[in-house]
Amino acid sequence: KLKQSSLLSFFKKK
Amino acid sequence: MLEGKFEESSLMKKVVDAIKDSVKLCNFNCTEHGVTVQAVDDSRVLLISLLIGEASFEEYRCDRNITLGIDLESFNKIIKNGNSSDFLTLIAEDSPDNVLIIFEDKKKDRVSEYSLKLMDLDSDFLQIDDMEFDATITMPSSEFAKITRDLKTLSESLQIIVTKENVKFSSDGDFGTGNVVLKGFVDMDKPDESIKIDMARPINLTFGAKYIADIVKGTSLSESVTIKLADKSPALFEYKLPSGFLRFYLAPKFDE
Repeated sequence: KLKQSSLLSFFKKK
Repeated sequence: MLEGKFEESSLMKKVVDAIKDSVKLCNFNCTEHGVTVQAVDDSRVLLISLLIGEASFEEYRCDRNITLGIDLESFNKIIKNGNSSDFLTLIAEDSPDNVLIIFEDKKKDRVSEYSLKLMDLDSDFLQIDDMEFDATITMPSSEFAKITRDLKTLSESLQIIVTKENVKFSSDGDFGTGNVVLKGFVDMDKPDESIKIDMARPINLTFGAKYIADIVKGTSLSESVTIKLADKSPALFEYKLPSGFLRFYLAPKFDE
């Protein structure tokens, strides 16, 4: 089963 | 004050069409160099990064940085009212409550003027440092759109596998499977028809098909699309504009 990742785990909030 | 005049309204129409289904509200940041947008979809899976460079405009001036908080659904209703060949001018004061959108027919003496109310938007801004990619594919944008549409009918996931020789798009669904394999080739007569595959490391990534289906709404902006992939990282899909780009960053799916 695949899980969708979030951009927030790769890019920091500015 | 911002005053930007496009030779044709078609560019802005295509840009709005390309992003309005991914994000509803976004800030258009206007500087002396042009207009930029960074926006993330509600699920935080897809990020849009747009640059409409100063050279995309026939006339452009922006003395101070101006932010236009725009509801894209409303903007789209107005922007559709212009003919594609009309001049399109956007005008805003320094701290604007609204933006003027003016269409001018090139042959007739018809000038249409609309005003769009602006919004005060608090948006997340994500810091995207220079990413290193393991594979880069450049291919005709229409071909990528067709592959996406075709494979999306089978599954909600789309797998992209890059090897030295080729790129494979693949979907595995309840009633069947499908895949499309492309090899790199150079079309000397029509360079935009070429397929270029640069691979430093093999790639095997899976993405949500619905997000890629939204990304390919940028197809009309450019004859070709560039896809940059890195292991266990967001992918970058780029449509080049005459001066600028529309980029989509898409987070992958992983095994639980």
